[in-house]
Amino acid sequence: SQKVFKHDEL
Amino acid sequence: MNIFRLTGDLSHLAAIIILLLKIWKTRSCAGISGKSQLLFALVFTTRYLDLFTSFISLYNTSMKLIYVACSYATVYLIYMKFKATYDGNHDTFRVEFLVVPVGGLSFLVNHDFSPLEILWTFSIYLESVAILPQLFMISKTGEAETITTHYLFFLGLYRALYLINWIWRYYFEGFFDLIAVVAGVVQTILYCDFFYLYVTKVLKGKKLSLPA
Repeated sequence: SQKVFKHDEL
Repeated sequence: MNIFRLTGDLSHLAAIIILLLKIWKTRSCAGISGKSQLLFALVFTTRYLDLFTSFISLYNTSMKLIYVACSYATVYLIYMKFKATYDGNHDTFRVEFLVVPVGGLSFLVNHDFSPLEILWTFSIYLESVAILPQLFMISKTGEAETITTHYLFFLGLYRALYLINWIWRYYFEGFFDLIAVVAGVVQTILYCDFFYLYVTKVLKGKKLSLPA
């Protein structure tokens, strides 16, 4: 999954 | 965004503001580890470089800017403005023992071998242990001011709430970031001993002091 590469958390 | 993530972020913000206000109001950074604060400034700097490359939301951008600004302000107060009150003799944790292994690990275990991703990974690993100089300082002096314990409580609570957030996101969004979760678990575990003292002593109106 590539999802984790865009980090949307702080 | 779920309630655990939001309260986690707000708890993190509360911790940062409590520390800043404590130093500002008392005109003193006694009992505060400058080394931990330098590490947190490094954590925010290396993690939020994506401010330049990707936009998530206004909330996300604002919080990142606030965290970075506050962490630099804290470092400035400790090492410049109120330097005379900085207790460097008790702040003796060797930070290279954290930064070097964490740097090495972020090269070895990451989601993607790219500069920005390695720096993000470095910041996640470093954050998990960045409080150690502060905890070391407290164990050395054997005590902490009550306001400092409130700071530590909110800082620890933040990552604990993120753990619940990750469980939530796993079930409802299929989101799972192993690096963040493992580091977050380590980070939370480091606070457990402190949480125990906070609940059994500070919340009962006693000062946090450790047996000699």
